[in-house]
Parts: sequence; C-alpha cells; structure tokens
Amino acid sequence: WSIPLKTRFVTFPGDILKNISDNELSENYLTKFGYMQKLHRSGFQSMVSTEKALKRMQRQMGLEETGKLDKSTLEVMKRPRCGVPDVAN
Amino acid sequence: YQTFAGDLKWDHNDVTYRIINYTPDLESSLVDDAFARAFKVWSDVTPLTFTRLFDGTADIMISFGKADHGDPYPFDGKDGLLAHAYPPGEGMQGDAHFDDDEFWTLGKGAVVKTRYGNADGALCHFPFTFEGKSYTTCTTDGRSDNLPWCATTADYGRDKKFGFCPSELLFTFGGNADGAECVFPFVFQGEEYDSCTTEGRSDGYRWCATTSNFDKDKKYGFCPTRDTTTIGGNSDGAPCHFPFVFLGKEYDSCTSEGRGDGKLWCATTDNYDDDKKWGFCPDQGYSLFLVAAHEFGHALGLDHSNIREALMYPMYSYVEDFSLHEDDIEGIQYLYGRKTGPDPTPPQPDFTTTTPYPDPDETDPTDEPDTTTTTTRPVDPSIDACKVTKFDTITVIEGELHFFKDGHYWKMSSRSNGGLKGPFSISQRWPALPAVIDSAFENMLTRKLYFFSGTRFWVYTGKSVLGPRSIEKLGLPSTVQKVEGALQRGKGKVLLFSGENYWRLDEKAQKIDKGYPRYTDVVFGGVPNDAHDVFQYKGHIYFCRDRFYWRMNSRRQVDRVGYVKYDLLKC
Repeated sequence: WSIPLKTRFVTFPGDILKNISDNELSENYLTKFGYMQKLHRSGFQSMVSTEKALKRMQRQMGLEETGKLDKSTLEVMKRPRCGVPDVAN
Repeated sequence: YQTFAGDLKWDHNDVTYRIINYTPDLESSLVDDAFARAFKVWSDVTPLTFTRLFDGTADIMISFGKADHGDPYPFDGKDGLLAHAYPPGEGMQGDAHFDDDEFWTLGKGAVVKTRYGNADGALCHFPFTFEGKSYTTCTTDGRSDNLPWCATTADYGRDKKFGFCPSELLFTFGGNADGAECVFPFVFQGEEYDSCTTEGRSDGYRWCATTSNFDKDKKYGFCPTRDTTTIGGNSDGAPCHFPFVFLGKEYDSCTSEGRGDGKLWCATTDNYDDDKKWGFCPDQGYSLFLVAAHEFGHALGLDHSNIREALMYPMYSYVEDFSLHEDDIEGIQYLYGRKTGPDPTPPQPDFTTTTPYPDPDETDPTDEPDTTTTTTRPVDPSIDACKVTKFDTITVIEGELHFFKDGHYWKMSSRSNGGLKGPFSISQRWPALPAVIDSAFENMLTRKLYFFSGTRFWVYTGKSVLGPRSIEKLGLPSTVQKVEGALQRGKGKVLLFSGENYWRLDEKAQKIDKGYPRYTDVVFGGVPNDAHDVFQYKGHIYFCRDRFYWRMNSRRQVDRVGYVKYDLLKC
C-alpha cells in the first residue's frame, strides 16, 4: 500500500486545456499578457529576452525579480486571472 | 493603479449598460444583482451613475461566451482566463465578456435558487436532512416525477420548506420558448435526443426542444446548469457517475488522476476507459460580482494595478467582505473625480412586481398583485444570515427577534421557534433609516421603535417617523460615536450602551438621567466590556461580541455563553 501510484497523464477528449510544459506555459503567458514586447520611442516594437520579460512580470506581480521561472512565478502564472494584458499595447 | 494609454475614459457620467445574455450557472435575477452591485462599487466613489438598458446599444455591453466568442481574444476553457473588458470608447470598446466555461457562483459554491414549492424562491440549504439522510445537493428522492428538489432550511422533516432546483425538466432560459421546460425525447435533424445537447451549435451551450419535434416546431431553450452537473469536458453537463473506472481502477469520488493541472474530474458513465465521457466536478466557482467589479474597472478606464490587495490586480482571489482598495479609489477618482453632493440613486435593476421577498407582515394577502412597472431595490436572496459573523444589531420587535446587517434584516418568531424569515430590506419597511443600524428597541407600551445609527436616531410610530435627530439631544456626550445596545428597564426607562459605559434614558422626558454614565462591568459582571449588541430576549439579557453571546439571567448571573448562529439563528 505504500507504493505510490504511477501517475499517467491522458488526453481528455473535448478538453480545451492541453498538458503543456512549464516552459511553454511561461512563453505563452509572457507573450499573451504583453511582457515580451517592447515599444520603442520610434513606435517600433521588438521582442525582449525571456529573462527580461520574466523580471517585468515578477515586478508587476510583486514577486522576487529573479528572471528565472521559479516555483512562485509558475504558481502565479497558473492562477485564474483577467484576460486583459498587464503591459499595455 | 494604472490607466490606459491616453487616459481613456467616458466623456459622460451617466454610463449605460446592457446584459446581452445569461450564464446557465446562476438564476438571471442573481446575475442582474451581481452586475448591479459591481457597478455600485464604482458609483459609490465617483460621480458616475449606471443605467441599465434592455435593448439598443449601451456604453457597456455585457455578455457570456465560451472559447471563440466573437472577438480576437478567445477564452481558454475552465480556469485560466475568467473574463476581459475593453477600455472606454465606441463599438466593442467598453464591453465586458465573461468566460462561460467557468462555474459562475457568488464565490462559495453553487447558488441554487428554488422555484415553486412553498419557500417563495429561497435558496437551497445545504446540507439538509430528509427522512434521516443528509443531502449536500439537490435530490429526486421522495418524488416520482424525477424533478430535483431541495429543502430551504436545515431540516425538511421539521420545517417542511422546499423548492424545486434548476433543471431542464422545470424550465429553460433564452431561446424562443418563453422558458418552457424541455420535452424528451425530441427530434432534431431527424435524430432523437433524450437529454440536452450541444449538437447544432458552435458556441458550446446546451439546449433542448420544448416540443417533441424541433424540426417541425422550431421551439427551443437553453438548459440551466444543475447543481450536480459536470462542467466542460464532453458530457454536455451530465452528472458524475460513481463509482467509475479509470485506467482499470475504481473511483468513488472526483479525482485529479490523469491530469497534469490538478483539476478534479469524474466520468459520467460507469467506465471512462470504455466510454471516454467525462467532465470537471463543480467547485467553489468564481464570484461573478468580484470578477464583474474588476472588469467594469477596465470598462471605465482602469488598467491593472500591481497592488495585490487592489481590485484591479489581475489575479482572482475571493474575499468575503469586499471593500474597494484605496488604490482603486485613487485610480477611478483620478479619471472621474470624487463623488459630490448628496447620494445619487444607486444603480437598481428595474423589474415588474415587488421585491422577491416582501415582508409578509407588511403585505396583505388579499392585495391584488401590482403589475405596473416600478423601480424597486431588490433584496439579494443569496445573503444568508447563517454566514453573517457579526450583526449590526439584534433586537426584539413585536415579539420577534430581529437581526440587522447592511441594509437587510431577518426575523425569528420567539413564540413558536418558527424558523428564520428573510432577508428583508430595511429601506422598504423603514424608508428613513440608513443601511447600518447600531442599535434598536421597541417601547412595549407605546409601540414606538427607536433606531440608532452613528450619532443619529429615528423614532418610528407605525409608518410615521421622527428624525434623524442627534443623540446629543438626548443628553449623550459628543464623545459617544454610536449606541451599541439598548435595554428597557421599567416604565419608560432604557439603558443605552456604548463602549464600556451605559446611560439611562428617560424616554418620556427624552433626557439622560442624572448619575450616568456608569461602567457596564460594575453592574453587569462577567460579560465582555466591548459588546456590540445588547438586548433583552425571553427574560434574559444578551451581550454579543462577534459570533458569540453571553446570556445573563434576572439575577445578573451569566448562565450561558453560546453561538448566535446556532442558538439564536438555529442554523
């Protein structure tokens, strides 16, 4: 009885949510909520590095600015939220 | 706080809104009320007013939708994104969209409002007992017509109060059948259906025909969410089937096995491995009021705040007693300024007929129903006295114990222990009074009712009212900020409690007697000296602090300490 169950993930039919990796989730989150883009004075938009985007997100959420996808950052990314981007476009 | 680039805001203060459609999760009156309260959050601190339109184009168009719902920002199924709204402007700007793959509640699980039965549309009371068994969901037990029902008090056997729960067998919403119930089986495109279906629709909403043949009659409606239905998945809202088999193992309850996101799910047939039919299990859900208040902040021009406690912080968290954070107030007042002048009329949905819960003592059963359209302030039937931890005041009026809280009151007959009635609206029975009543008492001889709120008091004789007057007029010192309790002592004498002191009022002279104040703990030993309610009931004096009471007998001995909730409210 002490042997833990071996968890098997399955794909549920009709499920909009897909099992995705933490890195994928992070990339999607940073892009969707506006952290990956930088608007220059010229009006030109460019992409920032993931580390910079993570730092921006961590600052906005009141987390420690590590620039790394740590546990607390990942937890915040998984929480239910409003769909309006955090960084204005 | 942040505003949108260019400080986008409405160029008028009389903002309009329109509710385009409803969620199957909540009774439409609860949705209307949640949105009205969400707007009031903002109108309380700004000069803005919100008026509901029932057709045409409003500034803020509110709708529920799933996944791709007609704008460039699709929702993502259950959890994750809950809603979004656009900053002020023309067209889609200002609109608010809510993800209907979420389970919309008032934040603490399914809110099941009953229909028919004998409980006047009260909410289900979970758990309730019936024939010795405890129920945490609606049941069809005891009925042969398969209609789910629930008790609206804790004990059906004792109170016999019940109503029918939302189900497609009782009613539909939307569509073109005026809310008629589903007819099963029904024919759609030559196929026969025995339950609600999403077939034929691209928006994922469950529907049924309200005649036996949709192809011929074209009559349909949307199916309300049952409290036991699954959410999302591929089972069209069928209930969980327990036990069920998943990967060869049997499960008697919802599980997160097989999922990487930890969400609880169940199969809706006895074997997932064979049938692959599943759905998410109902949970606490998301408070439509809180999410709407946040989205309306966007619709008025506020962007996300980085203050965690602020309403405009992007993440959802449930708070029981919501109040707007200073950061939100500063933000919205930066755009629209402060509220000035007297209180504007708060946003109120218009509806035909009277409030859902008129006080039976104030209505005559022989009255003809009023069918004219009147604007009345709705009582939120979801407010549960059993969930109130601290009442504004408790007092006896006309022999019945009255519990006051934030504009509402409940009453309990002392004669028959006949159960709690309410909530009722204070403003409907005593229109001159404010929402928060600190103390109240009734002169048994003259039947005059005294109400205290802050430094003011009112005297009601029947429907006529005197006041507000300052409590200083009674001789109370200006340092007294509120009267927290009142006890009648002999003819025309009333003890008024505030802080650690009490005063004796000569009601006839309308003056405080000489020799007061006195210390409460000197005369009433053993009770908390910071009680916020003091009242007399069935020969005992009660001193309340938070959810507890200290009961004192006629010899001024504390003979019981107990819970307001269990002993007085009988929750």
